[in-house]
Amino acid sequence: SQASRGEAQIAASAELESEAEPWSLLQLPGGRDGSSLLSPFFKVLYDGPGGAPRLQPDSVALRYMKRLYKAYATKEGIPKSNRSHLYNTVRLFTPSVQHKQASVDQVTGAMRSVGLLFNLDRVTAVEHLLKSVLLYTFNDSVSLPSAAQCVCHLVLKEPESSSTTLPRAPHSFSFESQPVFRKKYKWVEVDVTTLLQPLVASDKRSIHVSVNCTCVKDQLQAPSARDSPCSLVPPSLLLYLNDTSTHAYHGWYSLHHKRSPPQAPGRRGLSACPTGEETAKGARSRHRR
Amino acid sequence: GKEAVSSELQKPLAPASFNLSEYFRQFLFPQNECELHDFRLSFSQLKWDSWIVAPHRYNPRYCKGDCPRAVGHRYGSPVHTMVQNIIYEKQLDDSVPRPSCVPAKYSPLSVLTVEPDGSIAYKEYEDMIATKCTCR
Repeated sequence: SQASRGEAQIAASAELESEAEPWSLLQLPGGRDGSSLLSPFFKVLYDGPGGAPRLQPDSVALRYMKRLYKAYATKEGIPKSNRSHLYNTVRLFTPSVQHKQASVDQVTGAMRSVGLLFNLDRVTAVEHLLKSVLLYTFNDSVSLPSAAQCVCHLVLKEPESSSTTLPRAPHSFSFESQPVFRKKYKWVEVDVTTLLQPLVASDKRSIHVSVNCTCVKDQLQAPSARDSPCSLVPPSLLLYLNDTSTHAYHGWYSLHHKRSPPQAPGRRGLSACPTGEETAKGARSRHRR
Repeated sequence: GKEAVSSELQKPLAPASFNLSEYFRQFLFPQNECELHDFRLSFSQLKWDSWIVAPHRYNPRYCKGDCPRAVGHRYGSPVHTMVQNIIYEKQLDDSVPRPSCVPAKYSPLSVLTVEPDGSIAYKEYEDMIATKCTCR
């Protein structure tokens, strides 16, 4: 009798749910907003249709991320097993404030770009920064010599609106950076990991960066290429993160666990072999094997 | 024992009304046995394709079907499942249900989404696609 009553209730609620919109299925019972308890993915699903309107992404940035997706996952969305990286999250931020168009000086090849403000609110507390790069995009007419040696000077400023009372002196960092020239994508990556690591770790979520890059051109370059105008889109900021939440995929972790030899049934726990040397011997033989 | 054997051999192997196909039917596996089924979902059906950029199609798959008696070696089910099945078949208690066909293993899914602030995120989520079924 209890079972039949329970089944009737389940059937009734199933009917209700089938008419509801998909995202309302993510509501917790009693109508409470469950989005805060949901995993980031379901939060995205939940915020999607009924949430705040979304800003349109930068089309160039979207093109880069689609190619990154193809490199990391199959068409069905399964992460490729040949990947060797530890990150399970990659976030691309386009600068929300840039003072003026960056350009490249034809004589010295210096890529000049002024202050950029990145808003990193979407980085969650469980996402740990592993690597970050500034991503320069070259439009099709640009032909930067592939052998160029670039040195970038990054100046980090506290944004005026920041809460800190005393304005801190700007930091100056110089990078000897071999930008990654990927002919196929015409992208240049400038590694800024050591610069941003402490900021992202300290939950700083708005980062004001001014970047000056000087590339020494290869003298063998054909004169025509040297004279061609280079106009640079201000760089995007790419963060490679390791999401440590239970919902995120830790492929490298499960791979590692597969490699460790399975415990023989007799060896489980210390109680199976009370004396220390037994475990040491066991460990030695396992190690040898 | 010659007489006993010959008299045994005289007996008909099976009653005249015996139906051989009916006899073998009990050994056939149930037609709708517990197994993995596809369910191809496209995010445009849910009108979520404006911010879930990839993948275009998502097949979470699902487990459906009856759990046969020999769940042990076929599904790696624990002995508890067979006990539950016996209780169910012998109707010792009508509130005990038949063992259920549920996913046993999953694979992750990589998702490319556009965030509300216009930034773009590539994330890999655990346990998003069922890859194996079991009876529990």
